[in-house]
Amino acid sequence: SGKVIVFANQKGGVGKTTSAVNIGAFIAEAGKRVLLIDFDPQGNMSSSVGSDRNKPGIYEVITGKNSMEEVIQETTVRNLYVASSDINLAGANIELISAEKREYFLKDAVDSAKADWDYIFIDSPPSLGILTLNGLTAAQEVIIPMQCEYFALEGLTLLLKTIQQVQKTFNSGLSLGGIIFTMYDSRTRLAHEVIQEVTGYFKDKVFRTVIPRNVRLSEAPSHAVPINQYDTTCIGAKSYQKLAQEVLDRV
Amino acid sequence: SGKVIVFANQKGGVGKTTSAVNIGAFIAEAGKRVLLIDFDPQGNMSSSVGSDRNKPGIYEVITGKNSMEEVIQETTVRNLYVASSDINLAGANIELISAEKREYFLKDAVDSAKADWDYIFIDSPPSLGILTLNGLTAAQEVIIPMQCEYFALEGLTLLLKTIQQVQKTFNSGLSLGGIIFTMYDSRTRLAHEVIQEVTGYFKDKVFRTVIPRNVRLSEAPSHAVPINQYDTTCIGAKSYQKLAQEVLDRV
Ligand SMILES: Nc1ncnc2c1ncn2[C@@H]1O[C@H](COP(=O)(O)OP(=O)(O)OP(=O)(O)O)[C@@H](O)[C@H]1O
Ligand SMILES: Nc1ncnc2c1ncn2[C@@H]1O[C@H](COP(=O)(O)OP(=O)(O)OP(=O)(O)O)[C@@H](O)[C@H]1O
Ligand SMILES: [Mg+2]
Ligand SMILES: [Mg+2]
Repeated sequence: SGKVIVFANQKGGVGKTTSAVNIGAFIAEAGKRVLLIDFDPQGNMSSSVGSDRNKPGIYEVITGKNSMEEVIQETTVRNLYVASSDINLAGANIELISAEKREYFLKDAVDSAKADWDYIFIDSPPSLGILTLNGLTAAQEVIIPMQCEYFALEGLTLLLKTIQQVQKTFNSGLSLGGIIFTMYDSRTRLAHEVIQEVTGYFKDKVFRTVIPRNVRLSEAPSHAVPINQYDTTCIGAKSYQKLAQEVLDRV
Repeated sequence: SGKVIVFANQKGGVGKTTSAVNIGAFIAEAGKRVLLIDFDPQGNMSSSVGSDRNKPGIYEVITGKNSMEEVIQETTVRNLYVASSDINLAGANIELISAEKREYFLKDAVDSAKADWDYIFIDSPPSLGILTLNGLTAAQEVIIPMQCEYFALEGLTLLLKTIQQVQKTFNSGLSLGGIIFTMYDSRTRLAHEVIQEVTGYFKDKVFRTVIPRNVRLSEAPSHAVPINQYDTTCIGAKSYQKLAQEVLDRV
């Protein structure tokens, strides 16, 4: 039954959505059935794969209006499907706060669908609020995309503390799937320093494949397709393909 | 009495903190008294100016434990001061939800201190939750940093709707101070397209000064100083200096 992976980092703009979509697309291309769940009210994952955001999505599932099967949409990539999000999900922050078991809404929805998928990838918003807690509680592995920047280091400690908290209180089965370095610019000293420091501490928990900065990755969402359908020859595509293989092998 | 400006955008990593800190630093250098308020639990603004995060900060002010004067710290830049944040502020998301007038906590704190400052700059987190609503309610102007990327366009509509909502319900005096293009890479077609589209719609609400991508801007925070004390000759410093002049002239 399916492996559930959440892409999380409260630091904004680090490549959570880009990583979940493109690793998912290459793993689907390799023949695995992959479900993307957009648990960020911004809906960037949903638009990255051209989902119809007027149809019911993951919000309707966690509020009990629809089943997971009813909201799942196809994408342009074979074996890649999506449960989309919309702004209603932002309301869940307030709606769920006072509910019993507010951290388990997504887990209940995911557990009911797990058997049908090889991989379930959850995208989360840039915060450590209720939506990200739901993602960490529903997942077996957490993958942390991070930029090679100073603020990224600052945020990592806080994120790890939150993960430990979730392991203790809501999901003892959660483990660290790995850290991805994204938007890497080899010309800057800062990038090298950040990579050295993080790799020194996390050792083999850091994915060997580093994703370089590549504008083609930021162009693909405007065509509503993952990079494997926008430009397969660019460095962004080749790196995410290699990274997808690493995820298949080790997570 | 002081002009209160909030830097807001729910899209993550677009340069909210970098813009507030560096525009603030150049305006302080020009002789104005500037107070930075870090209303993001990540605390990136606080660490950008080397504030002591073990001292009480803005969280203690909005919860009534300290007055604003008691928490304000000096920075390395003359005329630039900061009310720092820490992770306790993240708790405010849940604590404030059920409080009466939960959108006005920051406004009450800011109004008590306004007379002592020429400018008050508020940094907000990458979300449209309670903390950002407080920032929009406390401010007279909102400045929107945005990257020249596809996801940035998608988020803009939602942000403008939220601003209109705040103008109607909490703060009729709030106006759009302007849109800043950040991390601009002139070599990419996508960047030109986004700038054309946004400028076509917002006309003179877009600041003429565009901030280019410049690694020195991301190095400065690791030295706990703004760019005007890290490297005054780099393109990042020159652009923010020009932008600070534009803010002085028109906001
Ligand atoms: N390797 C890359 N090279 C160039 N641009 C990239 C790369 N990865 C992501 N981007 C672009 O950078 C921006 C931030 O990436 P993305 O939106 O995936 O991050 P995120 O962590 O999901 O953001 P948020 O915190 O807002 O959810 C997007 O505009 C995206 O298209
Ligand atoms: N013009 C620039 N050139 C290069 N790097 C930049 C530039 N502006 C900001 N950065 C870097 O990009 C990253 C994102 O910027 P910043 O943290 O200011 O954005 P933010 O909108 O405040 O993010 P968040 O949504 O997480 O609060 C940081 O690591 C910062 O140092
Ligand atoms: Mg995202
Ligand atoms: Mg910030």
